[in-house]
Amino acid sequence: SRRKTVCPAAGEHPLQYNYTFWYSRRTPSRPASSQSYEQNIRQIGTVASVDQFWRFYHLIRQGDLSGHSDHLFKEGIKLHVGDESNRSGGKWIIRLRKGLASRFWENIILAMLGEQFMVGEEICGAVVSIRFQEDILSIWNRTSNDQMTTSRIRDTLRRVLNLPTNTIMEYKTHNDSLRDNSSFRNTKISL
Amino acid sequence: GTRIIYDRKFLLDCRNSPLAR
Repeated sequence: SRRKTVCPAAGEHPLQYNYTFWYSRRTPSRPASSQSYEQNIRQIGTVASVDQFWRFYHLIRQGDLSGHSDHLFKEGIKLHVGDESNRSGGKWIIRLRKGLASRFWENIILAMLGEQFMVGEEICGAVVSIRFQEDILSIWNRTSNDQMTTSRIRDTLRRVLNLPTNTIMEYKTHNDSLRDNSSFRNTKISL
Repeated sequence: GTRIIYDRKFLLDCRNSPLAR
């Protein structure tokens, strides 16, 4: 078990796991390399309770800038597909038309913090990526070839986000992301 | 072990508690 660096204060509501907020900004002019990726990502802070989460969440303005991403990951997991926690993993990707990301992002992270996915230790974290024409949500898990887990994550997403039945959800393994050097292009599985 | 589960409504209610500000 990971050593926790942050603890709930007296009277606060503890979370099952500590989570760390990250922020990153895309620099479209430069090719995406792991070096520029590491340079562009910034750790904002770690929370151990529901109360601490809301204090951070209120501080972060979301949805008003194009070309940035907010990340909420379990403490200790690095936001790189090559990290040990992510090596065999993958992610569900949901593309959203502009205007929906804030609400959907909040619902995804509340489901994650509240342990609604019921997949043991599988969830790593979630990302919202604010783009120019569309926004992208993703949720990462540890074991991409565990179909029971990935199906359960997909079904929970449909439920908590109340997704229209025609919403396209795509699953992509991190190996595929490494291979084509893109997080969202050329997705292999589409359901 | 036990898992700490919260539903959405509970989490949203906590949003307005004095501890969350």
